[in-house]
Amino acid sequence: VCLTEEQKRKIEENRQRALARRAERLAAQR
Amino acid sequence: TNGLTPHQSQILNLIKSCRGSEGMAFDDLKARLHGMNVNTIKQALEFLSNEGHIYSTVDEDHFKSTDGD
Repeated sequence: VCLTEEQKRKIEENRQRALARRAERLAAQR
Repeated sequence: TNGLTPHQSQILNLIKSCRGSEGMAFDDLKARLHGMNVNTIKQALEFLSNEGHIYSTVDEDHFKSTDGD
């Protein structure tokens, strides 16, 4: 599948947000 | 373990196993979880997303995992 630059940008944004949520969760577990 | 229910773990593992840049489509996921209730799948996806295990890609029906990247 060939993604447009716009789609790649959106996916990367979503990934960064998810990583932030994951970091928050791991911090809360400590 | 990782604090996930068996359903959540199973769904996360399927999403992790998908290598494409778009991630795994909801319909594909549903097909691989033969017989699992659609609402159960949707609730698990929402939980996994809220916890940062997965994220949506090209639309709200495609998912990738944040693990292993």
